[in-house]
Amino acid sequence: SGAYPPDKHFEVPVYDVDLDLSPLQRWAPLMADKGPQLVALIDDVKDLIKSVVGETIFKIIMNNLSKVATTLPYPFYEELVGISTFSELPLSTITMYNIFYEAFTL
Amino acid sequence: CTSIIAQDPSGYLYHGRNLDTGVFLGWDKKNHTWKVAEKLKPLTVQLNWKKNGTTLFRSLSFAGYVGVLTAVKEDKFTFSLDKRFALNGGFMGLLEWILFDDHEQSWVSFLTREVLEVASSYKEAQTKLMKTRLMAPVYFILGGAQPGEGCIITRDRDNADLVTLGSEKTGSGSWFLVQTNYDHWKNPPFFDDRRTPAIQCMTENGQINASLSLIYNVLSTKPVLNKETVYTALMEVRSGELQGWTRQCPDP
Repeated sequence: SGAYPPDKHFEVPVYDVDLDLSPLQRWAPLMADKGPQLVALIDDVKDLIKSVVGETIFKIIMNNLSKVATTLPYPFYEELVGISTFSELPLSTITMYNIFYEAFTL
Repeated sequence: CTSIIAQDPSGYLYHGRNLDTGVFLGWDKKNHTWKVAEKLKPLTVQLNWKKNGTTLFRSLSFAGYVGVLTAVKEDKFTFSLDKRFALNGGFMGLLEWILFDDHEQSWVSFLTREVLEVASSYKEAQTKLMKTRLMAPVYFILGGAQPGEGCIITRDRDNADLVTLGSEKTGSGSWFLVQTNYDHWKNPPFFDDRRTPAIQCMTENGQINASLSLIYNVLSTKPVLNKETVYTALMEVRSGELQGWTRQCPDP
């Protein structure tokens, strides 16, 4: 196709992630802007996982995700806690969103 | 997903990718879109990762996600990740992580973040991406800053298959690499063959036209561009520039 140059209207917004800030704080500006859209996606993802693995396994996974988060290497656990705080979504849900690739290659 | 690395006649490397989601969450009949792709578009952001006041690397990501799927580290390497399907892949890895305490494997997207933060060369990144035990299978597409530095790493949890720029193994040309979501030693399924049209577009344009605009045009050609495509990213290693656009695929 002769699509180039792309339409500027579709350019994605740019944010800084300051690795010198504490992991708990570094995602705050982004989540302040994008938190509500993340909430909208998460509910659908939960429904999807439930439909794929069934209610029982879904519950086992969700019950273990906060524990899984604590075993993640530094600084990922701390970052997920920060995102959870600023988005007001549970840590288990934020963990699920971040490990979705691993869990659902099928 | 579709990832492309191309090298122009002077040895300059370009890297682009489409990120496609699955078809899950269903089809929106009214808008003719896949629901999850539409929900991810407003979450798509470019991140400039800063350390000591300078940009360490740039990535294209989703808000709330701390891993790295698409990124460039200036003058070092470019990177993209394509999903690799496997029945016994990531879910088993997740169960092992929950049930056992040794945690000897790496989460794919956390490993890639670590590679972007720490690796200081194409070779170092390649070694790390090939050798680390993973939770799930995946395709890593890596481009370097020097002529000939480009590769596709097909990973299962323990092993790696490597195809480098110049190899004919993928069916790609000697000056470019194309990777979608299927192993290069197998034919893609008839219902999702993005590899053949991408290779055809690249081949017909020729190395003389290798550029970011060529890659964008190829990534904008149906079915390489499709209803599952969330964003297109273009990366240039020498400048460290990364550009991203969310995509809309017109109906056939």
